[in-house]
Amino acid sequence: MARTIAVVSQKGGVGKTTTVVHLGVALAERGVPTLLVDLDPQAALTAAFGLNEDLSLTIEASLMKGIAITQVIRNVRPSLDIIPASFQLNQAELSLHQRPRWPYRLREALQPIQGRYAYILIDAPPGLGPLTVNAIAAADAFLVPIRPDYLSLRSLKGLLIAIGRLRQQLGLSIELLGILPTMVQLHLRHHRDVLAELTAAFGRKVFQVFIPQSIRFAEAPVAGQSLLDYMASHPGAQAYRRLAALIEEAGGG
Amino acid sequence: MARTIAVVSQKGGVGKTTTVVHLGVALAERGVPTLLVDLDPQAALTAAFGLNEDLSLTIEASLMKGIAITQVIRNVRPSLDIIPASFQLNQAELSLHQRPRWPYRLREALQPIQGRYAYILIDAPPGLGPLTVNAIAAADAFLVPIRPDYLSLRSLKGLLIAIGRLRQQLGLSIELLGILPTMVQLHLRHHRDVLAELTAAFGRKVFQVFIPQSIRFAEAPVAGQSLLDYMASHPGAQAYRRLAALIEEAGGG
Ligand SMILES: Nc1ncnc2c1ncn2[C@@H]1O[C@H](COP(=O)(O)OP(=O)(O)OP(=O)(O)O)[C@@H](O)[C@H]1O
Ligand SMILES: Nc1ncnc2c1ncn2[C@@H]1O[C@H](COP(=O)(O)OP(=O)(O)OP(=O)(O)O)[C@@H](O)[C@H]1O
Ligand SMILES: [Mg+2]
Ligand SMILES: [Mg+2]
Repeated sequence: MARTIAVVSQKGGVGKTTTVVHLGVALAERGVPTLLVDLDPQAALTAAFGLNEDLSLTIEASLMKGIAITQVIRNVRPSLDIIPASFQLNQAELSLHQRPRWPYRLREALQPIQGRYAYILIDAPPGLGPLTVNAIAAADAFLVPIRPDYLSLRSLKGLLIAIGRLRQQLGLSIELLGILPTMVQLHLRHHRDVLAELTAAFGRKVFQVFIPQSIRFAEAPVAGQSLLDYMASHPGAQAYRRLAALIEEAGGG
Repeated sequence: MARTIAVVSQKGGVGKTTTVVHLGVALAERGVPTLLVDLDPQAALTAAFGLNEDLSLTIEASLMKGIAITQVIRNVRPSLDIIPASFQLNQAELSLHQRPRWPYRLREALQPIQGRYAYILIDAPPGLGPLTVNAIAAADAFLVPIRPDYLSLRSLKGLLIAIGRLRQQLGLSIELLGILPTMVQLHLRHHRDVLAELTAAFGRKVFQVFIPQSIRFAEAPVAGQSLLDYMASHPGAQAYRRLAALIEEAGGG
């Protein structure tokens, strides 16, 4: 039975896609069978693995047209599968509401394959629209990447309140897995100040792994690779490996 | 008759809010009567001016409850008004669809006050949800901030296609005002490569002003100020002043 983790944030550009790519590859490197689900119409996760976003068989086909999920799964490397997205998901974002049981469509689509994987990671779009609601309703836990700046910290509080409300309205038992500081530059006082405030507010819910800022993360998708392949010994790559280890240990497996 | 500009991007965290803040203040510094509209449930624009997001009279009241727009306008400095947002907009994002003529609610709400301002700038949430559609339907032109990295460039093409489609479906005459490179670090080869590709693809649509990366932009909202006040002679502040001048000249006034 897979542990399903939704990677979400209301703030944009905080490293959700980068975290799903690198945590996914780091888990697969450990031989842990992992599935990545691209739920973002930008299809950035899909592009980060070198897949063309003009694919016709994507998550949109399963969510909106009832195509079996097994038809849209693609293998990208040992122990790592992906369900790609495409720009067609933009239509889904605006018409999903009209479907019966619209918040649960992803959960129901993933049901048949839960047994195949130890981890399912869902890359959500920024914000709290219907696709993000689907990600949350499908997950056991959620992970929130955050850039260590003031506007990101402010936005985090709004997100936690909103997810608490969703949890009640939809009768979910989703838990906060943790908060991941990304794009960190410890030499900047503003970053240190925000990290201190984050730790004061959320204690052990803040992962003791910080992902450092590095242009290599921006370059890696050009090669259709993760940094773990593009520059395996880079400190950023090592940080995501440590995160994978932490998550596996915490999961009791 | 105001010139209404929607600041949009599908990619998150590219500087939409920061651009609306600084372009707005730069126009007001020139004595140009300007209105800023916060259309994002994160209410980051609202916070950047030191306003509390627990306000009851926000854009949500006008969009969803028919409260007159004049009741929700706040003045923040000479020649600069703001219509604030709050986290209540999260509800609007999910229920806006059910309203009659839902894409045009912002346009209709702003109609009575178009004559008061030379410029109305709309800060949209990331993505292409119903709030962003309202921003686009209310505007004469749209401006797209972009970080000079590969995933942002990829996302830009999807956005322009989507806006083209909306333009047709809703019968709009909105034009692309320009693409604004933000958080630029010219010493990074990846940034120079992406900027070159951007200029090759979009030519004169790329503003000849680049907003430099600087931690000062992240610090300014803590003080509830724009960088134009926090550090008036900073290169980032000067860049936004140049952008305001360019936009005013191009607008023929
Ligand atoms: N640690 C890092 N250092 C430097 N750049 C990074 C880092 N992590 C991610 N990036 C880059 O920053 C940009 C934003 O990251 P990413 O796309 O992962 O964020 P996101 O939260 O998924 O954004 P969105 O809200 O648009 O979905 C990307 O170009 C990415 O390659
Ligand atoms: N030129 C810059 N240099 C450094 N930091 C910046 C710059 N411009 C903006 N920032 C900071 O980067 C973060 C993201 O910027 P901002 O919130 O303006 O982006 P956005 O596109 O509005 O994000 P969202 O998609 O969440 O609405 C903020 O903390 C902001 O203060
Ligand atoms: Mg993403
Ligand atoms: Mg914003």
